[in-house]
Amino acid sequence: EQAIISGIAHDTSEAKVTILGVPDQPGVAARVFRPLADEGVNVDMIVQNASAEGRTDIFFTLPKDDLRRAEPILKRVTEQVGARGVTTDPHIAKVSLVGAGMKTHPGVAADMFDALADEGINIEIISTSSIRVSCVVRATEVQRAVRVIHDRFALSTEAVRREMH
Amino acid sequence: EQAIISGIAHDTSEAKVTILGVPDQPGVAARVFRPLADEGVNVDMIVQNASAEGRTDIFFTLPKDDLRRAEPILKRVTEQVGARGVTTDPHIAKVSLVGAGMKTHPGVAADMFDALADEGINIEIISTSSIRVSCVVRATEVQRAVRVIHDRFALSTEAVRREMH
Ligand SMILES: C[C@@H](O)[C@H](N)C(=O)O
Ligand SMILES: C[C@@H](O)[C@H](N)C(=O)O
Repeated sequence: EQAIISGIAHDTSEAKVTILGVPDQPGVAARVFRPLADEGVNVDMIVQNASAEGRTDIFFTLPKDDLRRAEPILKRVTEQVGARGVTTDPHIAKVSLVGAGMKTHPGVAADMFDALADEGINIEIISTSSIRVSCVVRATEVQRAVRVIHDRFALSTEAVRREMH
Repeated sequence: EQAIISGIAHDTSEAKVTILGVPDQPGVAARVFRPLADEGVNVDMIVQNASAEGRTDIFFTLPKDDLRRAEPILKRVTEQVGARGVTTDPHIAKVSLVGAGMKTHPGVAADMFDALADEGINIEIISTSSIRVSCVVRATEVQRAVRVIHDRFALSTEAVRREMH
């Protein structure tokens, strides 16, 4: 299967939330996301890695407009599940390479990471699937990040699209 | 946009690798994935969360068959980037809810987490996009996990499919 890169998407309309040090026990993720869903908060990208010493962080993005509504829920949930704390940060950008067949082309993600590395851009979060490689970087770096990835994959200008939540 | 759940995919053909405590500096992800790509290791899902105190873990999955080829590269890369260590674990299952329009239906991920919570199944890793919610659980729990999600979303039997890398 050929890897077909169809474009780059970038989005600075979202903020990120990190719930710090949640206990790694069944039911914790459900207790975090159920009240947010019931309130209609449009959670987008969720990333949680394996725990160390029984605790881990849960990260997610949401539209900046939803942040004010989400904050009281986050405070309550953080106490209920016994997390260490919660931080929010509206100054992020999500940059994604979109395509197909990435699963069998390991070089695609490596090329994207190389392009950002050569430009000195730090990758804060990585989340991939077989059709998409997404990186979270500082919002101030989104133009540079899109340009170096665009050049690395020799894409046309139409291939770059801005996403909004 | 209506959330359309098209099915559940499950995959126990992969192992997971966690590179522990990598420095959070530009270029580190490139130095981890470039040699794996050059060796033709079929890295699948990559998950990296934000760092704490300047270090973070990088997690990824790969076909169990690629593990033997990847191990010498992982050992060298771990030393080169100054990571604390690397662990591998072949006993995982990836269970994914596949659909469309999830970005604007926050209840979908919460329902999946609820179904696993009610069954006492611990979620080790979470990675989502607008068309997929993926959870890593113990391989021994994959049948139960697929059954409770299938029931929660009242899907047909044809909607369950086994993925292989
Ligand atoms: C941390 C969180 O994912 C927990 N392991 C759960 O299953 O809900
Ligand atoms: C940890 C790793 O992602 C690092 N921040 C990088 O940019 O490569």
